[in-house]
Amino acid sequence: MTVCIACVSGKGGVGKTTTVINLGAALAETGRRVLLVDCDPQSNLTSGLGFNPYDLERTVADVMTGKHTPAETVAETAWANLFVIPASPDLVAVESEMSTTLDHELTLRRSLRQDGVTAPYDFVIYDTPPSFGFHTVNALAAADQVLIPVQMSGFAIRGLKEVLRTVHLVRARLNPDLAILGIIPTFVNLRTKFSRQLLEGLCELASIRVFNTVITPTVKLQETSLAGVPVTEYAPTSKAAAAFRALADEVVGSA
Amino acid sequence: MTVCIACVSGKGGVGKTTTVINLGAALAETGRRVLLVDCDPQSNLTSGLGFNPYDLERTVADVMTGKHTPAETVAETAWANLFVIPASPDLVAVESEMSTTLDHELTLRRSLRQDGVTAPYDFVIYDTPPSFGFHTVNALAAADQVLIPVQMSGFAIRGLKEVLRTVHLVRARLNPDLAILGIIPTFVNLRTKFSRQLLEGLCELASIRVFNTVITPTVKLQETSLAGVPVTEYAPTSKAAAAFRALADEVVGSA
Ligand SMILES: Nc1ncnc2c1ncn2[C@@H]1O[C@H](COP(=O)(O)OP(=O)(O)OP(=O)(O)O)[C@@H](O)[C@H]1O
Ligand SMILES: Nc1ncnc2c1ncn2[C@@H]1O[C@H](COP(=O)(O)OP(=O)(O)OP(=O)(O)O)[C@@H](O)[C@H]1O
Ligand SMILES: [Mg+2]
Ligand SMILES: [Mg+2]
Repeated sequence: MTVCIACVSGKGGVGKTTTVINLGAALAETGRRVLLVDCDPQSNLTSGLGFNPYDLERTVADVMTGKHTPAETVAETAWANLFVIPASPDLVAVESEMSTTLDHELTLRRSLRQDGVTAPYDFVIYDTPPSFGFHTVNALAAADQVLIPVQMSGFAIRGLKEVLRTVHLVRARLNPDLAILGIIPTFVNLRTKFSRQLLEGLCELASIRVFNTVITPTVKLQETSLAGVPVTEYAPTSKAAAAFRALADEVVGSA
Repeated sequence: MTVCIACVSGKGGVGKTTTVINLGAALAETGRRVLLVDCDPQSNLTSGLGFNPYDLERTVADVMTGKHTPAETVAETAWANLFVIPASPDLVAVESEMSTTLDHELTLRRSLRQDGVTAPYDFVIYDTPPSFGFHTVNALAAADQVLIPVQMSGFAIRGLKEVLRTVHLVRARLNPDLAILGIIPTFVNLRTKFSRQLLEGLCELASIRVFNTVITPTVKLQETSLAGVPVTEYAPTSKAAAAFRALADEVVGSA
C-alpha cells in the first residue's frame, strides 16, 4: 500500500527539500522503495540528490504534459531503493501550458496515480515550491498525506494558518482523502529560549500531530545540499542522520 | 530623486523580508523618508513591522486593482520616516483578477510610478515572494534597482543564475532601466569553513557588486521578526543593527 506524502510550507527556506531528501533516504535505508518527486522549478531536490537540473533528458514537466510516461522519467539515484522524478527550471512553463486544461490541478494526480505507476513504491514523497500555487496544489491533489516542516520563527509559525487553509481547500475541492501526517519542527536550537518557547507553543496549539523528532541547525545539513548527497550517506553517524532515521520510524509508525 | 529597489531571490528564506525591513529602518534612521511595499501574499514585511495582515483596511492589493489610491493605502509605521504599503493574504487573488488586463506585469509600476506617488520618498523598497511569478515581476518592473540577498548555501548560490535570468528578461521586455544594485551575503557564519568558502566563491564569480556588509546568523534577527520591530529599534547596539546601518551607508553610496 503506497503512502504518498506532499511536503508543503508556504514559507520559504524552512527545510522542505532537506526533509524530503533525508527522510526519503532514511526510509530507503530500511529497505523500503522510495520515489521522490521534484515539483519545484527551483529543482533543489534534484540537485540535492546529485543531478544537474540543466542536464536532464526527462523531467517531471514531461510527465505533466504527457510528453513522457512516469516510468520513462523515473531515475535511479546513486543509493539503493531511492528513486527520483527530477525537475528542471523549464517546469515553470507547465502552468501556462496547462492553464486551459480541464482540472489542471489534477494533472500530477492523473499522471502518477493511474496504471499502478506508484505501486512499486512503498513511499512517494513530493517536494513543493514555497507557495500555494499550481505545483503545490498539484502535489497536494496527488498525495494522501501532508507533511509540514515548521521552522522555529515567527513568520513560519504564523504561516501555518495559511498552510492549513490550503490543505482544507484541496481536501474540499480536489482530494477528500487528504490527511495531515504531521508537523516536523525544523531549525530547532534547543540552546536558545527563543526556539524552546516556539516549540512549546507549537506543540500546544496544534490540534495536529507534531512529530517528536526535531531537526536542529547543523552545518552538516548545509554541506549535504551542496554535496548533493543525503546526510545518511554523507555523515551516517551524525546527529542529523540519526534525527532523520528517527523521523522515518515515526512516519512509518503513523502513515 | 527617489531610488526604487526590488529585493528578490527565487530561493526561499534567504532574508529578503529581513533585509527590506532592517535596511529600510536603517535608512529611515538617517532622516531619509522610506516607503516599504509588501508584494508578498505571505505578508511577512507587514507583520514584521508590527501590523496584523488579517486586520487591515487597505492593502497593496487595493492599489493594484485600483480600488484605492496609493496615498490612501500608505500607512505610517511606529517609527519616524518609515512608511509601508502593507499586504494581506488576499493579495493572492490579484493575479487571476488581473490576468486579462493588458500588460498586467506593469500593474504596480502604473499605480506607483504615476502622479508623483513615490516622489515624497527618498527610497522605495519592494519585498517579494520566493518565486519569479506575477508579484516578483511586478516589483522588478516597478523598480530601478535590484537587491539580491544570497544565503551561504548551495541551493541559494545555484539559484542566483535564475535570479539574473529573470532580471535580464524584465530588463529586455518591461523595464530597460533596471539595474542590479548588488548582492548582500546573508547567513554568513564566518566561524565555519563552509560559509567562508561560499562567500569567497560568491565574491569571485559575480560580475556583480557584492556588498562588503554581510549579515550573520543571530538570534536577534529571529526575535525581531517575531516582535514585529526592526532591529535598529529592538536592539540598537547589536551587531545586527550595526550591520544594517553599514549596509544602508553602502546603499546610499551606490544607489
Ligand atoms: N537543520 C539544518 N541546519 C542547517 N542548514 C539547514 C538545515 N535544514 C536545511 N538547511 C539548509 O537551509 C537551506 C534551506 O533549506 P531547504 O532548501 O531544504 O528549505 P526549503 O523549505 O526547501 O526552501 P524553499 O522554500 O526555497 O524550497 C538549505 O540551504 C539547506 O541546506
Ligand atoms: N541573520 C539572521 N539570523 C537569524 N535569523 C535570521 C537572519 N535573517 C533572517 N532570519 C530569520 O530567518 C527567517 C527567514 O528570513 P526572511 O523571512 O527574512 O527570508 P525571506 O527570504 O523573506 O523568506 P521568504 O522566501 O519566505 O519570503 C525569518 O524567520 C527571519 O526572522
Ligand atoms: Mg525547497
Ligand atoms: Mg519574505
